[in-house]
Amino acid sequence: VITKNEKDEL
Amino acid sequence: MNIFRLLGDFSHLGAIIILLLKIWKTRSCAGVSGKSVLLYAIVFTCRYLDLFTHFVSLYNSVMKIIYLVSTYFTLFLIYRKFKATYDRNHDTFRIEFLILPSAVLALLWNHEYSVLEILWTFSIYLESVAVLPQLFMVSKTGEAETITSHYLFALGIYRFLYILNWIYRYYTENFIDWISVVAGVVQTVLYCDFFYLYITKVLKGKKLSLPA
Repeated sequence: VITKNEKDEL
Repeated sequence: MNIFRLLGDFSHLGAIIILLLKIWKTRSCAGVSGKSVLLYAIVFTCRYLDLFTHFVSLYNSVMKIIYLVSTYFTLFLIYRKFKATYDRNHDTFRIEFLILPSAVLALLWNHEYSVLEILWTFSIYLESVAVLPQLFMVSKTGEAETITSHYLFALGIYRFLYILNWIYRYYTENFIDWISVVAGVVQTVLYCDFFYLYITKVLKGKKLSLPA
């Protein structure tokens, strides 16, 4: 599972 | 990007625009919690500092700027332009009880110990409870104008749509961000009572009023 947050969400 | 995410973003945008237009058209912010709007302004400010450091997409940047500008403009309408109509006697929720615990929790549970990351985490926690002053105000006055109910519904349903987006992303990309998911579930649960009243009353053409 990938948990690194790329923060493309608003 | 998936359909849940897109619908979520636009319902969030819709909530902000409904509130802004309601205040602008009626020249009044009666029934609106300035404190909730202030908390959203803090949320967006802390979360979108990455506008200066990290480019995701044009869509992402434009939406962030629209959320920020429209929220600050709403704040200006409530606390300056139409402040005579602001119902401050009913807007008495103590927001420090939301801000301080969110800040402490952000320091304890985050993805990475850096300034931007902690501010992002703080904004996620604060957003999950930022509606409480507005819900408190509705419960205090015992009613809400229909347009205020639509605003609250759009604001609440957006995080529910985001939960669907996170489930979708988990199955398609194997991606999960527990901080967003847990805070999003808390945020959505806080709306359950309101959703019930909205569906059983407002959608049937009645005004939202609470039993005495």
